[in-house]
Amino acid sequence: PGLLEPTSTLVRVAKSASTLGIAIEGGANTRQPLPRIVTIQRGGSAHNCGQLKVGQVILEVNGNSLKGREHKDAARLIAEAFKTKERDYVDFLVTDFN
Amino acid sequence: REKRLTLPPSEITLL
Repeated sequence: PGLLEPTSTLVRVAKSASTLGIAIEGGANTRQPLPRIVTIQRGGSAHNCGQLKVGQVILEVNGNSLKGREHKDAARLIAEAFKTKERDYVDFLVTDFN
Repeated sequence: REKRLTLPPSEITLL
């Protein structure tokens, strides 16, 4: 646990805009077991960050694994990470390998 | 492999 997979990248997204600006699909018990980024909206924090890409799969959010989380649960975790005032960034561990 | 194909597609959420 906590060990980075060889193909994974840690991306820190600063909360530079009022929205995160990504759309995700997938989650446990679907064809896409881990959430995949399907859209990055221009002007959102993720777009401003410049390091997240459509097609990447999200493995962890602020160190919390998304493995085994159903879609709604994964989406809620990401939304809460963006909403919390505790940090002015969200850390994503992503991989291009699906 | 065939089992995977029977899994439903996921909804999409904008965050």
